[in-house]
Amino acid sequence: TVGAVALDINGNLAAATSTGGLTDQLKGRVGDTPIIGGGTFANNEVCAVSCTGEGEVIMRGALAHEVYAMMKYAGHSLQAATEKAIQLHADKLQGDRGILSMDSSGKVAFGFNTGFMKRGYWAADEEPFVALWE
Amino acid sequence: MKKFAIAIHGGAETTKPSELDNKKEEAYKDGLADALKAGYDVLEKGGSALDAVEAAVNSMERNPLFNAGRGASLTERGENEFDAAIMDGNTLRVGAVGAVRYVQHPISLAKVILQKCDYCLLVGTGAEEFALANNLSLKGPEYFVTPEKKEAWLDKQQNKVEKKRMPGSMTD
Repeated sequence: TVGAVALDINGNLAAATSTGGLTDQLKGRVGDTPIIGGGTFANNEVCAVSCTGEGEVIMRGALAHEVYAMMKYAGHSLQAATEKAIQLHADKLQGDRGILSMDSSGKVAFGFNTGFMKRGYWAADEEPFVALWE
Repeated sequence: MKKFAIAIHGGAETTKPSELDNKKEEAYKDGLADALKAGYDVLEKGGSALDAVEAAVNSMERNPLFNAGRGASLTERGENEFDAAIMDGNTLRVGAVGAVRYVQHPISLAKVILQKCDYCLLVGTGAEEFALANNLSLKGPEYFVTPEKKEAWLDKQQNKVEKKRMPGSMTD
């Protein structure tokens, strides 16, 4: 799975996610990516989110929307909301999770429970950043 | 407040440093840098966040290193099936596709659905017909299936066969 979130010069946010799914999955299985609020979500007022990992876990946890809701209704920061969404229902929903999120000021947060997430960030007039390991 | 910004991911998986050689790590970093640049160039020219995230994801869909588009994982049948979604934080419009097989850029089909379709999510042949109607590029399986993925799939099938052959696992 790959994804991107962006803030443009007009202050608009967007999120995009694209995937080939799980290796050896059943024909016709659809994961979290196209489930809005599951693997992909964006709202200018709060944040844009793109998820990766085991889709069934992300769908059942509605994780992209959880990041949005924890910021909007519980007042958590982007980083805190992202990390909480990675831990959410960890007892019932075991599996790889990765969350990329950006808030309306262009700040970014990466949350993942796998120790390895291919990721990158580039803000206006700053140097680009890419990373793989924790 | 940043003037503009873009962030990307190329997937999170349970991998150990010993499983990844330097050459592969560098290739991943180059792929991420290419995708970042594709999105940043759009933003720098005053383009929309929507166009920027599409450009960044397109770059990774073309890169066989990432599990999307060309070089994506194979289903139990040894075929590709793609899902994608894009959402506009300003209008809350959405475009999403599920289980499409021949669309070269699933995220671009999702964006056309966001822009031109009354529905949010199209799947399978309906989504593919919408791609045809909007002149998006469709490709045959030979474009998407890379030798590495085919080999990984064959290994997996071999393992499944061997598991079945194990004594006591057969039933008459």
